[in-house]
Amino acid sequence: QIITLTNASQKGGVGKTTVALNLAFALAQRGWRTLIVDTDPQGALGLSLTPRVSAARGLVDCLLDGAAPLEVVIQTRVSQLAILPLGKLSIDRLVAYEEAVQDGRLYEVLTQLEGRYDLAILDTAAGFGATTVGALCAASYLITPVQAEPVALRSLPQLLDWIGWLRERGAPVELLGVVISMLQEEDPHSRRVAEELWERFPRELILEPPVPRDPAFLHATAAGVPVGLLSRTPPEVARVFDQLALSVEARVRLQ
Amino acid sequence: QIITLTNASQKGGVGKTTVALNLAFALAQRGWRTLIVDTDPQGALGLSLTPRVSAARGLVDCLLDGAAPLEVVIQTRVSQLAILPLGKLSIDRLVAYEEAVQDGRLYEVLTQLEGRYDLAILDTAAGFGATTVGALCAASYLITPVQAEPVALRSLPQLLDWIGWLRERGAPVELLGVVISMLQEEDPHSRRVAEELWERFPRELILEPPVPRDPAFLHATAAGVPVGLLSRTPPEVARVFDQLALSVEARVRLQ
Ligand SMILES: Nc1ncnc2c1ncn2[C@@H]1O[C@H](COP(=O)(O)OP(=O)(O)OP(=O)(O)O)[C@@H](O)[C@H]1O
Ligand SMILES: Nc1ncnc2c1ncn2[C@@H]1O[C@H](COP(=O)(O)OP(=O)(O)OP(=O)(O)O)[C@@H](O)[C@H]1O
Ligand SMILES: [Mg+2]
Ligand SMILES: [Mg+2]
Repeated sequence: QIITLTNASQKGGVGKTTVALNLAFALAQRGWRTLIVDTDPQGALGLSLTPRVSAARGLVDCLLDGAAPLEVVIQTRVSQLAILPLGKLSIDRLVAYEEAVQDGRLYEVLTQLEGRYDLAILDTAAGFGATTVGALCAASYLITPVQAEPVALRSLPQLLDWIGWLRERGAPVELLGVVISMLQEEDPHSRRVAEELWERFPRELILEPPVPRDPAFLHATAAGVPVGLLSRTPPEVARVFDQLALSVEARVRLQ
Repeated sequence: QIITLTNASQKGGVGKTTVALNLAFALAQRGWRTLIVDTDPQGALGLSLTPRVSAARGLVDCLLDGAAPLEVVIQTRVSQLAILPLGKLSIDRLVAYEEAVQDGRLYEVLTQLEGRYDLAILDTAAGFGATTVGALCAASYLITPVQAEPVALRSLPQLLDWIGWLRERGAPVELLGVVISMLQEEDPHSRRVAEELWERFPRELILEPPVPRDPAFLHATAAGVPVGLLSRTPPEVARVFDQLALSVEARVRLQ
C-alpha cells in the first residue's frame, strides 16, 4: 500500500516543489522506494530538474491518453527514487486534465503502481484549484511548507479550513505537518513567524528542523538536481532534509 | 476610461502582490487616481495589509451579491489610492466566484467605476486558473514579475503562451513588461536570471529598475503597509517603485 504525501499550500512560492523534491531524495536515500509525482499544470518538477524531465511523457498521458503509469515513470540515477512527471500539457487540454485529476483518476493511477513504491510524494500548484484539490483527495497525508515570512503565515488558516472542508466530505487526508521554509534567522520578522508556529501548533505538527533560506537552492535548481546531489560532499543544508525525512518516517506508518 | 494593469504569473511567490501594491502606491503618489483590485481567492492584498482589509466587503460582494462597487471601495489614507478588496470568500462560494470572474462580470464592475480612477491595478492568484484568466480578459495591460531565480525564469514561456492564446481569442491584453523581482546582486544565479532577461527580451519589455531582494518587504508586510509608508523617510527600496511608476507611465497612454 503506497503511502501518499501531498505537498500543498494556498500561498505561492513557499517551497512546495523544493520540499517535495528534496524530501523525496532524502527518503530514497534512507532506502524507501519513493516516487515523486508532479500534478502542477506548470510542470514544476521539470522546471526544477532538467529539460529531459520537462519534455518527458507523464501524468497527463496516463490521465488523458491511456498510457500505463509504468511506461512513463522515470527511474533516476538514485536507485530508490523515481519520477512521474507532469508530461506535456497544452493550454487546450488544461480543463480536461483538471477534470481528470478531480474525478478520482489520479488515485487510480497511483493504485496501478501498488507494490512498487513505499511512498508517493505529490507536488501541487499553489492555491486550491482543481488539481490541488484532486491531489489532496488522493492523499493519505498533507505536508504544508510555510515560508517564514508574515504573509505566508497569514494564509495558513485557509489551508486548515480546506482540510476541514475536504475531510467533512470524506477525504481521508490528514495533516502530517508544517515544514518551516526559507527561515532567515537573522531577520526578526522571519524568526517571528517560526516562533508563532511553534507557539500556536502542537509540536508534533511542526516538522523539524526548519529549512533555512540558503543560496544552495538556487545553485541546485540551476544545476537541475536536489541539493543532496550538488557536489561530492553535499552542502550543510542537505542534512536538514535527512532530518526531515526522519521526522516524516516517525509520523507515517512506514514499514 | 480606466487603464487596467493586471499583475500575473504562472509561478507562485514571485512578488505579484508586492509589486501590485507598491507600484499602485507609487503611481498614486505621482498623482494618478489609482485603484488596486484583489481578484486572488486567497485575499492576498488583505494579507499584505491589515485585518481591516481582510475583513472588509469587496469584489465578491459585487460579483455575487449585487453590491455596488462604490459601496465597497476603501479609500486609503493616501488620497489618490483606493482599494477594492476581495471580500469574504467561503470555500462553498469559490466556484461561483470563479465563474463570475470568467464570464465578464469583473469587467462590468470596473466599468461602473469609470471616471473615478485613472488606473486599476489587478492582483491575481498564481497560475492560470479561472480567476487569473478572467483578470487578464478584463485588462488593457499585463505586468509580470519574474523572480530573479532559475525556476521562475523557466516558467516565463508558459505565461507568454497564455498571452498568445488569450489574444487569439480576442482578449486585448498587451504585455506592458516584465518586472525583475527579488534580485540578489551578490548571487551569480540570481544575477544570471536578470542578465538572461536583458539578453532575450527587447529592452522596452523589461521595466526598469529591477526590485532587489530587501528585508524592508518583510518589515512592510509585518506592518501592513507599502514600503513607501514604512517610516517617515522611506527606505531606499521605495524609490525603486517610484522609478517603476515612471517606466509604467512612459508605456501606457496616461493623461
Ligand atoms: N530554503 C530555500 N532557500 C533559498 N531559496 C529557496 C529555498 N526553498 C526554495 N527556494 C527557492 O524559492 C523559489 C520558490 O521555491 P519553489 O518553486 O519550491 O516554491 P513553490 O511553493 O513550489 O512555488 P509554486 O507556488 O510556484 O509552486 C525557487 O526559486 C526555489 O529555488
Ligand atoms: N523584493 C523583495 N525582497 C524581499 N522579499 C520580498 C520581495 N518582494 C516580495 N517579497 C516577499 O516575498 C513573499 C512573496 O511575495 P508576494 O506575496 O508578493 O508574491 P506573490 O507572487 O503575490 O505570491 P502568490 O503566488 O502567493 O500570489 C512575501 O513574503 C513578500 O513579502
Ligand atoms: Mg512548485
Ligand atoms: Mg500574491
